Amino acid sequence: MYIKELVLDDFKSFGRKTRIPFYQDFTTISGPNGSGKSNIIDSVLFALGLARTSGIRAEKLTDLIFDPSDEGVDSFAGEREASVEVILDNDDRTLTREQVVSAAGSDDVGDVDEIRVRRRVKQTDEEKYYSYYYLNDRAVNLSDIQDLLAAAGVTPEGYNVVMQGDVTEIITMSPFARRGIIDEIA
Amino acid sequence: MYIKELVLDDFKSFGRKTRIPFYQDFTTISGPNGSGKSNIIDSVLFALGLARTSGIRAEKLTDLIFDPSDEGVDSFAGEREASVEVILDNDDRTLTREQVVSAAGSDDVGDVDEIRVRRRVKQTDEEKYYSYYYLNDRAVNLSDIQDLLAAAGVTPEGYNVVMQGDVTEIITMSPFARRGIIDEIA
Amino acid sequence: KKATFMEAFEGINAEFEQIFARLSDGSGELVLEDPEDPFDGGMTMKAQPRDKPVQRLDAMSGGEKSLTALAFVFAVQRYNPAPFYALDEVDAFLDAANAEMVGEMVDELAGDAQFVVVSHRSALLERSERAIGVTMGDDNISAVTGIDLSQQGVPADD
Amino acid sequence: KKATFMEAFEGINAEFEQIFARLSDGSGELVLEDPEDPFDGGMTMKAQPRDKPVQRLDAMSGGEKSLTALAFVFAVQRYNPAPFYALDEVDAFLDAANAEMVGEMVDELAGDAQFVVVSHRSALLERSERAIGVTMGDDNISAVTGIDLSQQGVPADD
Ligand SMILES: Nc1ncnc2c1ncn2[C@@H]1O[C@H](COP(=O)(O)OP(=O)(O)OP(=O)(O)O)[C@@H](O)[C@H]1O
Ligand SMILES: Nc1ncnc2c1ncn2[C@@H]1O[C@H](COP(=O)(O)OP(=O)(O)OP(=O)(O)O)[C@@H](O)[C@H]1O
Ligand SMILES: [Mg+2]
Ligand SMILES: [Mg+2]
Repeated sequence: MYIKELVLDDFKSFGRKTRIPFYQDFTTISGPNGSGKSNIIDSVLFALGLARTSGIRAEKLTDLIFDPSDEGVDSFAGEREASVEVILDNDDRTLTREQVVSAAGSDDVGDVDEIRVRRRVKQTDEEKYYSYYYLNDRAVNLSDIQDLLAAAGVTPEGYNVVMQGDVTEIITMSPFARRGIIDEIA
Repeated sequence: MYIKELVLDDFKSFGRKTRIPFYQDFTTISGPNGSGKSNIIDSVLFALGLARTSGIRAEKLTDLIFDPSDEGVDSFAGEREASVEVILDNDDRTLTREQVVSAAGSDDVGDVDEIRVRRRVKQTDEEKYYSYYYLNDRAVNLSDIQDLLAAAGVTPEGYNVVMQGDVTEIITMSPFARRGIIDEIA
Repeated sequence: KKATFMEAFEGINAEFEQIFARLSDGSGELVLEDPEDPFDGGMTMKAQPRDKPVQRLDAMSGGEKSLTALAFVFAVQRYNPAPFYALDEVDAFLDAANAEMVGEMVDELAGDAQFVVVSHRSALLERSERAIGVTMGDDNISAVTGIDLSQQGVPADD
Repeated sequence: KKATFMEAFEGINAEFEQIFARLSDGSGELVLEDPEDPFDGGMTMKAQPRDKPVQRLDAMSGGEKSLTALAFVFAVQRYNPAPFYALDEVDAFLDAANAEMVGEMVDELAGDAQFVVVSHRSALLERSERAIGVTMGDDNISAVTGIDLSQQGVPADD
């Protein structure tokens, strides 16, 4: 299994629908400061439900929706939405059809060569916003996604995503927290 | 005024008495990981009383004394000591003779073309250690040093030393703390 | 419960020792504070880059901490592989030699799992099969250019 | 008390606006949460690197945060110069262009105050009058080699 492609639509600085292909082995991302590299990593954590909002530099989910105006603009300019889809290649059947069907709560998931996890956040007025998850286009809950991904070896504590500036966190965290990482794996 | 030279003796990884000359304008320090670059910056903060021990990666002052043994060696191997001297060029009389004399509490400070601030930490047994400050070879207190340096524009909050990994701290600190920097300068 | 924990601990520790030795030319190991009852204590690391005397973890340099942390991430990957890994500028404090070691290691691990790495430095950029460039337009919208490395080199910042 | 505070605030802000504009090709300013009674509130920053729309400070990228923080340090230096400054790998998250800008700025400020800078990158190493090399010997003792730049170049890691 691997990430075949990401589709970002109005997520953070990606104000246009953008497809980002990844290689099966080793893909690098480079570019000037502030161009949007870390936002791509944040988009994966957001879509797969792997991060707390503070971890992806946002106070509330609506901070993740592309915002071309100055922060000072307070008036709510009408409904807005951001979405990220992570397309996983499952040719090697890391996840079986049964696992996908059980997580999606429906048989209608297409073939499972591809597993598509999509998350949308939609703001309807100043204070109200909603977050939706989809698995192969079927609406599901966060816990369905997390259980399915855990079966494939992707867990929120899994340390398979190291964010910018966090690499030495493993050294500075408490010994208890560090042991907790092994607990999670065991 | 500027730092003319540092003299490190058994301070952290500097297990031999080492003189480090600095240029008046712009001096760079480079070298492989773990070679001792940040220890040089730590030595300035230590000698001038500008840092909390945790800021220079030590739990207690004796962690700063050069230790060639494995950490596991628990037996106290006899008296040990570390010292750092910061030699400031004061040709431009940033600090007047009166200021130096008043801080040193004595007239016997030599000429004040040079201001030498030295700090020693001495461990006498497993649990006991002492810290001494000297100004042009006269024994003084930390507060004497801090008052004298403040008169020259060097304060613990002064942000004239940015430690490794701390550069974005000014952005992540609370707005109150940030305003506090201006209070200190005003 | 203790048995499954110890099995995972020993497995990851075996990988950690090997990877740490290779990355930093020294010896390192994971240490349980209370081996009799692991859940009663935490886990620390004994790390001796280039076989220096063992220091407190906190006393290590920025580059040494990065290298030790990466050795742990890679050890967990070897023991319990996840389908993909994303590393965002983990080479920021590494010197050229250590950045090369990490690049080599990622290149090798990328045979078993997918690695997506954000970096400014050539030690990593030169090794990947595909490089994605990201730019910020005048309209303040990020755009992506997929550069296929087989065609041309990627400018590194270093 | 308020008057002396406001004098310092306005002086530092004037410098910050100028330096930020130069370093990041955009506009930035220091903002008091409660201008009527500054001690009642804190101080935040409005930073627009390359004149992007203003974002929350927290949403800025690693490189943008470093640049903004350095603009503040340099602004304080201009307003209230200290005799010396020490910067330890402040260029870790900067891309090549921004590292150059910071190098240029430090070079200029070094005319008024002493700058001691730890770095692995050429943008800073190439500009200094004197470069000090540090090595760790087999005896695990650090040693210093004073290289006088006028004689030879200094190998950067990038
Ligand atoms: N909701 C949003 N709408 C528009 N732009 C946003 C939004 N959230 C964040 N941004 C912008 O995204 C940019 C940050 O991008 P990112 O952190 O990905 O940069 P980067 O390429 O990783 O840079 P660096 O090399 O400095 O780490 C910031 O300039 C920020 O203003
Ligand atoms: N009391 C001590 N006795 C002996 N060595 C010590 C002592 N305290 C710290 N050290 C050693 O000093 C080294 C760290 O040096 P320092 O942090 O200055 O490296 P650096 O050159 O800044 O490296 P980097 O480029 O990775 O930041 C560590 O390897 C540590 O083991
Ligand atoms: Mg980034
Ligand atoms: Mg360092």
